[in-house]
Amino acid sequence: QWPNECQLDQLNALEPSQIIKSEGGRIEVWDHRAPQLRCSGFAFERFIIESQGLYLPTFFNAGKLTFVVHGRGLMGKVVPGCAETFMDSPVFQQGGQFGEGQGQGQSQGFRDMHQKVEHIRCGDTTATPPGVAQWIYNNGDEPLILVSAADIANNQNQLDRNLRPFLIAGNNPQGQQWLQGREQQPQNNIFSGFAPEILAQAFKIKLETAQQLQNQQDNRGNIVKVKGPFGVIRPPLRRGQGGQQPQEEGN
Amino acid sequence: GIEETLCTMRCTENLDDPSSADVYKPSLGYISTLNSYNLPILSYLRLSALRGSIRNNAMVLPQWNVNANAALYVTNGKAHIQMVNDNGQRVFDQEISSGQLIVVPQGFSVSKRATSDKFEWIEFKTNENAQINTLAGRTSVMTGLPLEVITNGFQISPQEARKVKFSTLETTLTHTSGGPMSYGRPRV
Repeated sequence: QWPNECQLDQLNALEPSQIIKSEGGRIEVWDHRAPQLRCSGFAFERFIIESQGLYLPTFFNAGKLTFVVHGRGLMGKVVPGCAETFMDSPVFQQGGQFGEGQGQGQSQGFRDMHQKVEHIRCGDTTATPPGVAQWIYNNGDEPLILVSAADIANNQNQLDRNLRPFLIAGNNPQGQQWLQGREQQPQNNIFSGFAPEILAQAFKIKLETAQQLQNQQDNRGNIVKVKGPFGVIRPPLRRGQGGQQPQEEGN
Repeated sequence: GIEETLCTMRCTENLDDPSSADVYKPSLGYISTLNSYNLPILSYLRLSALRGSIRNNAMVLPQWNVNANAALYVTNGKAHIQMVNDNGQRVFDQEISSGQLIVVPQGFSVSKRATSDKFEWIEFKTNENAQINTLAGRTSVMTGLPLEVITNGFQISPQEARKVKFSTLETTLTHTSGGPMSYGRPRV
């Protein structure tokens, strides 16, 4: 903190200072340089994710708590080192053999495996440590509204007193206007900064696919619209959670 | 009463002993980490260290420090390092050599590829249990994401998404085919 940062002689209610529009929703950011936010060490955001909107995986330099104000959805966090414990059943062919397909994963006969996916609904409050990528999908009919408070004064934030989102996918054509020196710069995802050759070698994939990871010609933003089913592996809803019946499990 | 406690606390660990490597691949090299679990005094200092020794054309998969800043000092050989900041800009794209120091801030993604017979470095981190997350590899963030998130996020086919998720079997070190790894100006 700078000296006298908490010498607050007048407080007032704060409104978001920037709205980042995307294809599938928007992110509203409060200017954390406002005296009372600077004193408290909080950075505050509101996420409005439209139906079928997917907030792409992003991690931050500070821990944060997120509260679901309205709606419901699915949320995933990729915690470093945790196993992909969500796995769908193997694909069986006649005669009980595993399906053979292309790619190493498919040859093992399962469609996908990934880390835990949770159902979220209004009232849920979830904690996200720094450096943990989080994604959220709105599988309801109404907008999913979440507010999150990040503690940028915590020593878990090893950078400066700015909340810095790191985008795994997607981009932010408007840029992080609240950051000095970035006012006019669009923000790209992490992959876009690496030479495609390095990505191709690291992932053992084609150069074209590596370039696709950089979302170069993509101006959908950080919340995209999913077209068609969103078939992530998830447990049935608890009975009574939002009054819905558990999802029918396929045999 | 501190003779039996603080004064007996172990303060030294040798990191040049490959037999205590945490990551090891004969053809690629090894990495050892030193944190408060294997040197408890580090929990007082809130620091940890990492020692790496990789062979020519071995690559440390692109990764970021989850909860720490790092200071990387080269003790032997050369490597080509690329680093990307929170704005997706390439902020470092050079060969680094023995005697040089570079800082890797929290969250900045970095890839390292040895360009000499052997590349060795020591990294000091500002957290007693510094964690990394990798962008590629068996324990990477991409492997942890559902296919739907990858296909929708990057607008690639499910087949390509499976390759992105499952092609690289290693967790930290992988082999590369050598050759130039950066072309012209970084993407800004």
